[in-house]
Formats: sequence, structure tokens, C-alpha cells
Amino acid sequence: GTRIVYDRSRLMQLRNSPLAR
Amino acid sequence: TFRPAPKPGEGEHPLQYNYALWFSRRSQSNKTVRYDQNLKFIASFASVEQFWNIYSYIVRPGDMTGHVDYHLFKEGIRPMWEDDANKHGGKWVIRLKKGLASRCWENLILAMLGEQFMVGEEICGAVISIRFQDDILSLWNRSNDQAIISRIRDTLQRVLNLPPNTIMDYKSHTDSLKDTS
Repeated sequence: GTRIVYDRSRLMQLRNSPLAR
Repeated sequence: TFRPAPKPGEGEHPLQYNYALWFSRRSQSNKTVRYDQNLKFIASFASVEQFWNIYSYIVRPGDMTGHVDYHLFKEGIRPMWEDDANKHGGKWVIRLKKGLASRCWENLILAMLGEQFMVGEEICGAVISIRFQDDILSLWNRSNDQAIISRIRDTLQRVLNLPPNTIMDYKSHTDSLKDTS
């Protein structure tokens, strides 16, 4: 099946999303 | 006590696996306390946003003192050799000079959460151990398949960008059990 993959830059980008606060 | 991860919220980005974060501190007063009784559950999470939310509240490993460990393991795997997922496998052990723990821990867990190791179900969890001398970073996997162990090492070297003279060793948990040092 497909795997949910995030590279480091994507994870860092999502760090700033309002949902992460 | 352990609490399973909440479902990812509306608009959140789910992770491939849910994870649980644990903490342990060894001191004079609890030296005789059993290892598993010394493990304190912090939180578990199922999405990128839940992870960052928890991570923002936690003291960075490099800012900790004394004999302290953070354990980040897939939900359902206890951070102990004896767990069924761990007992046939082992761990890459990386010795870190003081000052590297926080950066390397973050790089390691982001690679684990983001499925950068590409070894299927093999990864069990990661541990950062703050000690008096060097700190110790480790990544635990299920089997002792040499091809998988080498592939994990290659990804570790890529994602951690360690200083050239950094010591990396692979230790199977059965060796750890025999090790009386």
C-alpha cells in the first residue's frame, strides 16, 4: 500500500501552521 | 498511565503511525526502581500538528541535566528490550559529544515520523539518553537482517549529518541483555 511520507522541510513547514499551536 | 493518540483533527496531516513519547530519569533515590516503573508516559499523537503541539512543550534534551532519557516509540511498542517488537532486533547506537543532542534528536525523530528510512515496519522507536560524559542517540528496529541494518545506517548518516569522527555501533538486544558492564 502507499505510505505517508514527509521530508524534513515539509514537517518544518507544517510546524508553523495554526493547527500545530 | 498510557493514553492512546486522539484521531487527527480536521485539516491535520496524519502520520503513517501513531507514536507515544516517554520520559525516564535515573537518580540516587530511584536507582533500585525497576526500569519499566521508571518510565513516565508524556503523550501520544497521530498527526504532524499534534506532534509539534506536544514537542513545543517539552524541554530540549540538550537542556536537560543528570541521567535522563526520552523514548519515542510507535504506539503499541513499549520502549523496552523485552517487548515482542524489540526482542529479536537491536539498535543503532550513536555517541554524541555534548551540544549535539537536541539537533540530532530532532533530525532523527523527524526522519522517523516522516518515514524516511524506507524499511517498511522495521523501525520501532528512538531514544535520546543524556549522560554525564557523552550523550547517546539510538534507533531501534525489529529484526537483525543485515541488509535492513545497513539501509538504516545509511539513512541515519544522511539525515543526521554527524561530525566525521562520530562513533556508530549496532547492538542487538540479546547482546545488550548479556552485557554486564
